[in-house]
Amino acid sequence: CRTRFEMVFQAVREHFGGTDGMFRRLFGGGSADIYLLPTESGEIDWLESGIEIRAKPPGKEPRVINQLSGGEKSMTTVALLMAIFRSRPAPFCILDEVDAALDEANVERFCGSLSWFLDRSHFIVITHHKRTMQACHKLYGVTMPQRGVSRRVSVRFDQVGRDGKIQAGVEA
Amino acid sequence: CRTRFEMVFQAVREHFGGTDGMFRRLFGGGSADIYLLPTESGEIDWLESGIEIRAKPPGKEPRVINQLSGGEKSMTTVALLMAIFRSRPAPFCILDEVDAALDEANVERFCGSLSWFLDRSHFIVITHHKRTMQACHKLYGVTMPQRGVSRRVSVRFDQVGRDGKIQAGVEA
Amino acid sequence: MRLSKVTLSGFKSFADHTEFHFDEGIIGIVGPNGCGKSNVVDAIKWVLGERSAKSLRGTAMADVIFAGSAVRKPAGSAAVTLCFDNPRLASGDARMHDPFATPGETRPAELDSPEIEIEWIDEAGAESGVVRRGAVRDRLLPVDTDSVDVTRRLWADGRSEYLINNRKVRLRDIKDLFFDTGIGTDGYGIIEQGKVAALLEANPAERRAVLEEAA
Amino acid sequence: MRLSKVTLSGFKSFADHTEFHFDEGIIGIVGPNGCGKSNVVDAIKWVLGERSAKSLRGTAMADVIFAGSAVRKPAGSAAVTLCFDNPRLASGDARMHDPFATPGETRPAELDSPEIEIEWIDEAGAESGVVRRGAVRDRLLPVDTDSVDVTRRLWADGRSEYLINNRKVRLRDIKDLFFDTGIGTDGYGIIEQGKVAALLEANPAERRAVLEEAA
Ligand SMILES: Nc1ncnc2c1ncn2[C@@H]1O[C@H](COP(=O)(O)OP(=O)(O)OP(=O)(O)O)[C@@H](O)[C@H]1O
Ligand SMILES: Nc1ncnc2c1ncn2[C@@H]1O[C@H](COP(=O)(O)OP(=O)(O)OP(=O)(O)O)[C@@H](O)[C@H]1O
Ligand SMILES: [Mg+2]
Ligand SMILES: [Mg+2]
Repeated sequence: CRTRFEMVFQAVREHFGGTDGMFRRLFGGGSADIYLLPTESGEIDWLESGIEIRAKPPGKEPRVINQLSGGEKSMTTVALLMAIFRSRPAPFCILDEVDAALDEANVERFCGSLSWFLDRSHFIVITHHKRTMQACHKLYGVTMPQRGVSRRVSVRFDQVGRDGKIQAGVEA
Repeated sequence: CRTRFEMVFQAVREHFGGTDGMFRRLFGGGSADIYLLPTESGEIDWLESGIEIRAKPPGKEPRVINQLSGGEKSMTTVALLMAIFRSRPAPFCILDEVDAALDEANVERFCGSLSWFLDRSHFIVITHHKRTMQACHKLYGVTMPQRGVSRRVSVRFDQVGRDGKIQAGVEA
Repeated sequence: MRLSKVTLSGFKSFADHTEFHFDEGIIGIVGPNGCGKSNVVDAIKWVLGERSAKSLRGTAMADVIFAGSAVRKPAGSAAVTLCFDNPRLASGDARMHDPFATPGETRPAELDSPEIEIEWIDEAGAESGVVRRGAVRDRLLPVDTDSVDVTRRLWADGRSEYLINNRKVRLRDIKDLFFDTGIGTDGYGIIEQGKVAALLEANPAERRAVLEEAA
Repeated sequence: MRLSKVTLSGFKSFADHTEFHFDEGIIGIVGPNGCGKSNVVDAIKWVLGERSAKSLRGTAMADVIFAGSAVRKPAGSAAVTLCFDNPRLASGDARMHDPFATPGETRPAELDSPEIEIEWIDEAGAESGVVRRGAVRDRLLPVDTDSVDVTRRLWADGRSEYLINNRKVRLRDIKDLFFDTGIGTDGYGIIEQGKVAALLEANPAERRAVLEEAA
């Protein structure tokens, strides 16, 4: 009988690099894969082998994953994370400024990907991007009216000013 | 005679943590300092000692620099870099998305700090922030009309679309 | 088993009692640099059993206690509570909700997570009861209540306390409570600030460890 | 001594000859993710003598040569040229422009950078001339021309070449050319993507090394 690891690995592989996998959805094409590396003995060992990741954005041929750009790495990580979620949902997911390196078009795709998972999990997203704020169902502002002391306010999207400052909100 | 290192260290210290230093300028207050650590022998050695950094945003008392937030760390680094520049200008400075973790108000302060140095150096800034683009005297766009092959175009600020895409520009 | 609420008091920059209700699909936390957004993430990791002060951006665990500010005195203790929904499942057997189970088939017994014991400690520190996972089959968390509160507290003098539904337990019990749910401090469910590319930049063995967490 | 121009050809994603003129105070480089912005920074580091493929995000130095794309064949070589302004200084003595020099005083000789020799190599690989820093006192770079072109080239078969004003030199000579100017691959003048907080997170000895670069 296959171990749990083997089942998860195969499921994640399919959800990450498959034709309808998360990588192709987020990049609009290209190809990606995860595979096990042989151990010292030269064999692939389901109990010991490490995992290698391959990712090729559409039209590109990077030899190693390290050649990808900052934004491409962020999107590849999000795709892999979502693939793990599809295989084995966790009750919640916290993303702290994962959109920091993304251009506007990729922020848009990232926001879209969150909605594919709402039936399985819920997300807590920390961001400075206006577009990501718009994708949230509810926003909390954290400010420091007294220097050094955090206070939580509830905000609507239109109360977050153009300069990122939070206008009047309802105190907790 | 004081060694060059000693002279640079004292100059950077003043430009970083002094009352009119870069840290106070960028944070609008607070205090910062750099100091030499004693070596194994317990003495401070101008030839061997490592450097410790202390930074306190206004109204806060972080024990160690690692407690600062992502944005506070970016701004503290920019302040230290500018202090080194003030002590010993280099012919150019390249900043690759140093504004990624900054909120709008800090992006504004970051852009302001660049103009303090134009008499001594020039800057090459890579960014996705519209506000930083506006602070540039000239903009180059890098796109890939043919997938995988970079092409440089000259752009004006108004040609960078709301979605970050570069509209028609003059091919170089 | 959604995370429905987080309550912080005296934890890092949250000197005052503060609550975040997570009752929607996508909750955003926004605000200026340095105001305390990532401190909320640290609070959640801390309750889930994080033992490294460095991974909470401090040097000693006491660094999580509100250290005072220009206008406020330091707090005497830090406390964070996570509240999880833990409804009774219609199909009666928590294992049936497992994504590994093929519809119609019951899961092979050896795939079942080992028997877990949660030990409650009474005031005198003695063991006062044990809950076995097997005993609560129809809820995802092995505690027979519709919601489960998990609390961690730390005092300035170094004393610390873990609680499940207000009853004292040990750290091991909190880890056991979340065993096999995908939640854990090293889990794939929390991406910290600046660590987005960490999964790609990790070495092959570290990547395997993340997938093992999901298995 | 401004960096006035960068020319790339066959370097990473820049398959075609591409020029960037840096003739303004603040030049911005913008564009979608993955289009080649950071590759320009890698190109500048490479010419300044970077020897680690890993720090150029590759595994072997040959990874800097355009590797082909869906529609283009791989390039046979990569070449990058940096052009620096090197005007004659009014006051006649480059040392006078040193920020350490106190106005009116000439700098103490022991603070002077050591005698630097740049050796040109002729086609046959033999040494064909030497320029001493002392010989060119009225310019910041010890080459007696108003602008200085520094080029690095790498062929797919592993051959590599360094040039100053189109004359072949060795890597050591490029390092000597920039000695004491604050430019160098480990210098404080280049902050790579994602490394903003690296200076703060470095250990005390590494921080010292950055300040020594400025000394
Ligand atoms: N024990 C403590 N007591 C008081 N303040 C603390 C404590 N620990 C950390 N802080 C403060 O919390 C602040 C950092 O908060 P945090 O990292 O959550 O900010 P953030 O909102 O995520 O900002 P950014 O947008 O820059 O990432 C620091 O300024 C730090 O001094
Ligand atoms: N030798 C090479 N030949 C062809 N393409 C290459 C080569 N080396 C790297 N690349 C490609 O260059 C791209 C990365 O470019 P770069 O890192 O400059 O992007 P960027 O514009 O900085 O993007 P971001 O905004 O995401 O940081 C990758 O997609 C990579 O595949
Ligand atoms: Mg943060
Ligand atoms: Mg980049």
